[in-house]
Amino acid sequence: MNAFRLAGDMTHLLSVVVLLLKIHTIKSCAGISLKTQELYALVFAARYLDLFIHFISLYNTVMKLVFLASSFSIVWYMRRHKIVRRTYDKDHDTFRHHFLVLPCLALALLINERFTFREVMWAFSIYLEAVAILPQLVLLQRTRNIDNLTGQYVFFLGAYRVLYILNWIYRYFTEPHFVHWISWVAGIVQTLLYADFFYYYIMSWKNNVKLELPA
Amino acid sequence: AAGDNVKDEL
Repeated sequence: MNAFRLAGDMTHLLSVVVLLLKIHTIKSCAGISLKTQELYALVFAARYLDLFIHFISLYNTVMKLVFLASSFSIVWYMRRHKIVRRTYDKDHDTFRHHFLVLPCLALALLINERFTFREVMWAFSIYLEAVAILPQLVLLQRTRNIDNLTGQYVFFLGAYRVLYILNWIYRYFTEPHFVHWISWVAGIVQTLLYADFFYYYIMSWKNNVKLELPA
Repeated sequence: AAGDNVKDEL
């Protein structure tokens, strides 16, 4: 495992920790899109189907379990926890996320590495992850007062994607047989979605003003 | 092995 990959996984983990901190400790999910969180839970469920079939490493298994458990518990908190769910900004989180699922499934049936159940589900999870941030970005645009933890959560998620691209470039030169075009193309699309957010996040940090995205 | 394309990423 190279340094970019490890750093990418760690920022991904950090984003989850930041979100859980906000939800568990502050008991607030204000500014967080339940739609995006539901899509992530679906992404991990579809991608980690081989969790108990193919053993890669202890690291791999533990991280998969962490992402599965955290994504489903976040959805549970936002839907069921009697304090947290009251802070959910339902009126602004209106992205029709179900309409992302079917096109991703159709694309996975058409473009996959092998036409098997697990490979189609893997491709589906890659496509869905690429667009899963959209409801969150839309909600941020509609949020007048983006708190620091929410901004940091999205920033770490975006950083994770940038680091994964650097990891692929590194692997391309060091492991020439390692080529997953599907995840590379989808990953680049996913990272580009953050470009706008990154711009405003860095500007607000540089100018020391509160983060706000133009509508 | 070469060409194995194991999916070891998260």
